[in-house]
Amino acid sequence: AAYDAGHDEL
Amino acid sequence: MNVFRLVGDLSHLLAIIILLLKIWKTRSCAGVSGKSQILFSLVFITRYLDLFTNFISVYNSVMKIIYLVTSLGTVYLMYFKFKATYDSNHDTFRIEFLVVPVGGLSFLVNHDFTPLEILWTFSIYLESVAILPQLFMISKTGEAETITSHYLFALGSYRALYIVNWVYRYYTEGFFDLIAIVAGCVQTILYCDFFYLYITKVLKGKQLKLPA
Repeated sequence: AAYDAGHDEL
Repeated sequence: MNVFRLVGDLSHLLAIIILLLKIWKTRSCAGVSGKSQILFSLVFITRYLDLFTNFISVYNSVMKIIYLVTSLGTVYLMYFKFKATYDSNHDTFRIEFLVVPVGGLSFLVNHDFTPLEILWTFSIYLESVAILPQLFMISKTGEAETITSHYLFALGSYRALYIVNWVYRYYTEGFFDLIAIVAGCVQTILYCDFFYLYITKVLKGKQLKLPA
């Protein structure tokens, strides 16, 4: 999922 | 990182720099919506709270700091240093009509019901509508300075490039974030009529005038 790695986009 | 996202980030940075230089050099914020600039600052503040807790890369951290400093600097120039040139009579969009629904939606539709994630979601939804006061102001004045239209073109292009980045990431990494994608599409669609005017008028050397 998008968030567990922390959002990597600005 | 991919070229679409990199060019998108640089387009975003270019937009912010264009606006900052326009206000600084002309010592005037005529034609610029201070309300949109406040919303953009709020977008960056709520999105980059993880600046010190979640290190992604030097590039990511440096860009976050640049966005925060430049957007807050723009708000400072507009509401303090060059306050006399701020056109509050035309900058009348009720931003509470944006912040409240976006705030509610970020509680209802998010990836994770945690403070940081809800604030990130709020930031994504808010960014998609943050340009509305600016577009509303231009529709009220019926025109925009050429430099302001370049600012808007760069700003609108950034999220359009991010959409390409998301397509690219979907096919190469299988990554996709529906909240960011849907909000990004809404955000880019809001620029469509401006893009049309920019390409048909400004690029031909004409002044950006909205059909009365």
